Order: sequence, then structure tokens, then C-alpha cells
Amino acid sequence: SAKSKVHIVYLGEKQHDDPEFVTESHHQMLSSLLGSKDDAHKSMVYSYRHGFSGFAAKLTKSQAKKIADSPEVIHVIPDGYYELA
Amino acid sequence: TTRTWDYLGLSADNSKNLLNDKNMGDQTIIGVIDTGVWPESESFNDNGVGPIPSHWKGGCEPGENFISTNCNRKLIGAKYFINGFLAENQGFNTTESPDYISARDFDGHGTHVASTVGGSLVPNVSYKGLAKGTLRGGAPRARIAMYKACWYLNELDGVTCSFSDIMKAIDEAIHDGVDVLSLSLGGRIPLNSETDLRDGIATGAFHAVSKGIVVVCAGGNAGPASQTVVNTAPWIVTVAATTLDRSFATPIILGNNQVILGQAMYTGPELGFTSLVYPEDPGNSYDTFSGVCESLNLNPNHTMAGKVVLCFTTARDYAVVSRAASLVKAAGGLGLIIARNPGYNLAPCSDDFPCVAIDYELGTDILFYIRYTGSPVVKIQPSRTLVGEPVGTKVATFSSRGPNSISPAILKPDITAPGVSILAATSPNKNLNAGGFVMLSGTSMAAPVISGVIALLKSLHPDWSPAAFRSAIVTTAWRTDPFGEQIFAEGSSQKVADPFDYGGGLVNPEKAAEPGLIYDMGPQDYILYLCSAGYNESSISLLVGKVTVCSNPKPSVLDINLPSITIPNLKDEVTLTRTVTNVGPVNSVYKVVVEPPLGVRVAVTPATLVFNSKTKSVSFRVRVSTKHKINTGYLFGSLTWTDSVHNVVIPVSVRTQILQNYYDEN
Repeated sequence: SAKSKVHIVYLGEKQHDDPEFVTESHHQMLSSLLGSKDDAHKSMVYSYRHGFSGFAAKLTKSQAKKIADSPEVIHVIPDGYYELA
Repeated sequence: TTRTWDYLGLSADNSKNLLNDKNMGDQTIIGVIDTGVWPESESFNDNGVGPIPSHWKGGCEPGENFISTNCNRKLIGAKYFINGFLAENQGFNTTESPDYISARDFDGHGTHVASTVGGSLVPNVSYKGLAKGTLRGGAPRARIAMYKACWYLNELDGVTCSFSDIMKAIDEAIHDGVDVLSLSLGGRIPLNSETDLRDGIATGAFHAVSKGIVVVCAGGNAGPASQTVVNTAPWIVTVAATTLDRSFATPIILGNNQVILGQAMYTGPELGFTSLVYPEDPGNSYDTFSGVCESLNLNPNHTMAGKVVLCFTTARDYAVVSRAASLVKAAGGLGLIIARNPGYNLAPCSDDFPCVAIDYELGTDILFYIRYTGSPVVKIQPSRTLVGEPVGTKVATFSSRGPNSISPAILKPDITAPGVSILAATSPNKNLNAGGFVMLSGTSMAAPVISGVIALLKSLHPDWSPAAFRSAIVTTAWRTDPFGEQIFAEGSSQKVADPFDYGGGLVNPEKAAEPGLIYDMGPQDYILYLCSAGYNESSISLLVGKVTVCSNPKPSVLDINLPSITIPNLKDEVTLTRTVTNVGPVNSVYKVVVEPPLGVRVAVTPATLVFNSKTKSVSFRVRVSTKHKINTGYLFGSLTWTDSVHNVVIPVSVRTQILQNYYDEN
């Protein structure tokens, strides 16, 4: 249960035009969850910061549940797959 | 694509068509999210292509066997996204993987899609002489940006694309300034709601469409069963697949001189008269026999050695043909005739082994010839390309069908385009490629046709919304083939195609250029949809980035301003509204023509719409009532606005449900 898996944390429309600022806010959110900037940096897979706001990060189930409870988070889901058509 | 564009009326030889009028889509940027690109393919030469559009903010990312100079004025962008896939597959060995850790395409699918959407002109391309012609994309001077988010996995012998990588690709494509985004990918039913991130394409597409990018997606290959269509969000253009007016007729000549035209991509030498067998117990043997294609391995080798084998199968997928051919070949057989229902996924058998498909009726003819002839023999000649009449257009068996299983009132698929046996560029690693070109089938192949057409339309109407492009192609689509003949749909029996097979119909690019009226939509309409679908306000607010309060009572999904009317549960009577915007001559008068579905009354008010310099948009009401007393299936009609120059047609689909929410299996 403590195994980390990639989760997508979706925050909706981005709240700032500067992508660096958006990414920084993602790192901050992840740092507060994981307890350190270093852990946040290691966990972060992607910061979605141009068309919308969100990030992909390696999280345990309990971490995913905790961040899903944040008011600014719309959805947290484990990564999944599409196939070619 | 050596036939697609001539078939759709976009011949490069016609100087007066949409293609040449708009300089072949120059200045339009098409983003493709797929397996990457083979940049050296002739399809991506930049001869005659102008400078890179000024709105391009993307780049060409170097990686394994890919350097930034692999991009040019045609292939202007190439990026790859693998972090999500790697984080979830830590055992994946990038050094041992045959795929390239770069935008370079190992699988070939992405190259095929990219060359279909916007490949440059390449004359004299064929598959070993079949389907010969000039290969090109729909918008041959449009620019291509490849976003590789799909990776080949040895263990799967296939490709997988993770949500997290796709979402990053969409995020980057939005940043880079693409005008059209083409995704030949999809999930499977059951579908996830549009505000659920599990449908990452719908979520990413929402943001892309909100920024004016047209998002075109494959509708999926799970047909012919109904309710299988995917990528159904109302802001996405969802594409079904048809055949072309082209086939690969392969003469099978029986010893009694009967000639049967099967289908194959057989390019080997003629197989002269050879013994023909259907493996079955002669009545005096202890051996096991089977004429079922999947079980040919049960037959003693001597039954098939030196012969052409006839077998029957209920399967439609090509893998059965390929496996059966291998079994016959391994037993020393010289050819294979497969009797099956059409699956529209023809492919050559490896090593030019003759394998020809026919239907059960012709298969039974051959079976009876074998049974009632002392020494049955057969000759198989190489396949020939048959183009134009009398080859009819069919919605492919595999093409996923509506209704939309999330919101049946939102008609899906939207539109159809050729997606069967399409010859286009590929990776040289691809099996069965001939000189870097391969024939593939799927809604993957149909979606880039629509993306290419929209790229051309975008050059003509740079200010149109994504919904306007969708409306233009849907309301002007052919509901017959380009020659006026009916389009059929393959299923458990062939039937005349309906909107759940092909949406508005077969894309008609020339007509779509000047549609007269459009059913426009913007972000506010998508919010109305989300409210009508019952999503909670907080999710909608976050998705759209502003506080959203749904009206009370909720808006009706029937009022979403789509270029279609689909009423899944009509009990007595319902009234719905649409708004049309004039994009034709300023002073125009349109009159309504209704073809109601059988047993359904459709009344439109007003019956005449008058447009002038002050009135650009007009709303009308449609009152629909049923005469039926039972729960019916869907019945189809149409609603047309005509000014005698433009015919703006939308499909009308109505199902009477006296008993609501009722699953009928009596």
C-alpha cells in the first residue's frame, strides 16, 4: 500500500499566466504534502502549466487521498493508458 | 492517401478547389499526438513550403537518432513525452527497447497519421504496384508538429500511451501554437465522464478547444456493436471510418472456369492451376480434420501440402488470416482462401503467400465445387486495384458506433472519412512496408483526413471557432458516396448507414468551405452541457477556471447547439432550440425542409430565417412529438435550412420511450 504510483493531480484552468509561477505552485503543493522540496522534486513527473494546471507525481495511495482533499484539487487519479485506434 | 483526396473532390489537378485556393493549408499548424515520426520520409519534404508560421512557439527536441535538423519547414516540431510511462514501468530498459527515446517513430503509426494529415506530395507511390498514385496529406503545405506520447513495448508487441504523457503533450501543443490537434488514440467503454480526469483526452481537449484549437479524435475500432464510440465529449470532433471507392480484386479461377473476385493484397506471381482442398473427414479416416481457419493446425500436413486450402471463419480480424496462412504454409500448402464476413482490415500475407478473402456465399460455392468435383483445382491471380464505380462506399465493420454511451443526446460520431486500406508513409521498421509506405486501416486513419480538411478550412476561415468547423463539415457532409450512391454499413447484416454509423455523413470538403449557416458553440455552451449532464458546479468551475452556477432548473441537453438533434427518450412531446449563424451572403433567406423520422412529428418555428447586416444569428424552435405507442428503436430523419444555394442539413434521430430507462430484452 505504500508503493508510489504515478497519479495525475488536476487543478483545472491555470490561475496564472506565467508558467514558471504555475510550476512553482505545483512544487509548493507537493512539498507541503511530502514534507520537503527534495522529495517533491523527486516525486514530480510533469507540471502541466500552459493549457491548464495540474501535475503528475509519484504518490502513495494515502498521499493521493490526502491531496485529493485539498480544496483547489478537482481530481486525482492513478495514471492509465490509451491505445492506438 | 493515393486515392483519398481525389475521392473526396480535393484533386491537386483542379486549380479551383479548396486545396489550391488556400495554398494547400500553408500557415496552418497541425499537432499530432502519436508514436512519433520518421522525419526522413519523403512525405515530410519541405519543397515549396514557405517560412515557418510566425505563431509557432514550439521546437524540435533532440533525442535518440533524432537531431534538431531533422525538422524542416514542413515538420516544424517534434517532442517526446516518456516520463509518465517510465515512472510507471521502472523495469523498462530504454537501451534494449527497439523504440527510439526521441520523437523518432519505431512503430510507424504516427508517421502514417502525420503523412495523411499534412504530408507533402510524393508521386508514384504504391504498395508493390497496388494503390498506385500520388501520396499526400489533406493539407500538403500545412506544418506538422509531432508529439510522441505512445511507446512500443516488446512484451505487448504493441504500443501504449499513458494519460500523463498525453496530457503533457496536449499542454505543450497548446503552448506551441498548433491550430488543429489530431489524436488517433482512445480508450474503451465504459466511458468516463468529461469532468473525470480518467478521460484525459476530454479534459486536455476542453482546454485546447477553449483556446480555439480544433481537436479531432478517432472514434474507436470497437464496431459494429452500437454504443461503442469513444472520445465523445461535445467539444471534440469524433471520426468514423469508411472504405474508399477502391478495392483489391483478386481473381480466383476454379477448374470449371468459374471466376470469383476475392479481396487480397497479393502481389506475387500467378499461382497456376493447383489442387484445392477443404479439410474435412473423407469418411474413412481416423485423423482429425477442420475447415475452421483457426483450427487448420488440426489437419494432417499431407491434407494441405501442395494445395490451396479453403477455410471458414466467423472472426473478422486480420490476425486470423495471418495465422491461418502461416499454418497452411508450414504444412506445405501453396495458398489460402478464407471465407468470412468482411472485416475491412485486409493486409498482405507475409512472404507474398497467396491468401484471399471471400464471403460465405462465394465460400460455399467453392466448397460445393470441391465436394462435387473429382479433382478440384484453382488458379489465383495477383490482386488488381479497382478504383471508382462499381466499388461502393461502406462504413467499416470495425468503426465504433453510436449512440454515445455517456450522453446519447450528443450525436457521436460526428463525421466519417476514409480509413480503410490507406497507403501512407511509415517507419521502415514497420512490417509489410514497401519502400517506407504501408496500408493501414482504422479510425486512426480516418481522423487525420478530417484534421487535414479542417486545416484547409482554417486557412479559409481563420477566425472560426472549433464548433464552427465541426458544424461546417457535418451540415454539408455527403449522406451518399460522392457519386450519389448509398453508403452501406457493415454489421451482422449490411444496412443503409445512419447517423450512428457516420454522424452527419462523409466529409465533403468543397461544400464545407461555404456552409451558409453554422451551428456555433463556445465555452459557454460547453458549460451548459456540463450543467445539463449533471456535473457539480464546483467541478465545472475548476474545469473552466471561473465560478460557474448552473441554472435552476438545469438546462436541457437537447438545447446544446449541436449540428444534430438526437432525442433518446421521447415520450410525448419535447421542444428544443437551436441557433444558426449566417456565414454566407449577408442578405440571405433560408427556408426549412423537414424529413421527419417515421412516426414522429417535427414542427419548426419560424419556418423562414431572414439574415441581413443587423441579423447574423437567429434561433428557431423544434417541436417533436411521437405517434408511437411502444418503445421503439432509433428512427432517423433530417432538418435542412436552404436558401437554394446552400443546404444546411442536420441529422435528426429519435427514439420513443413510453417506458423510460427500460432495458429491452423480451
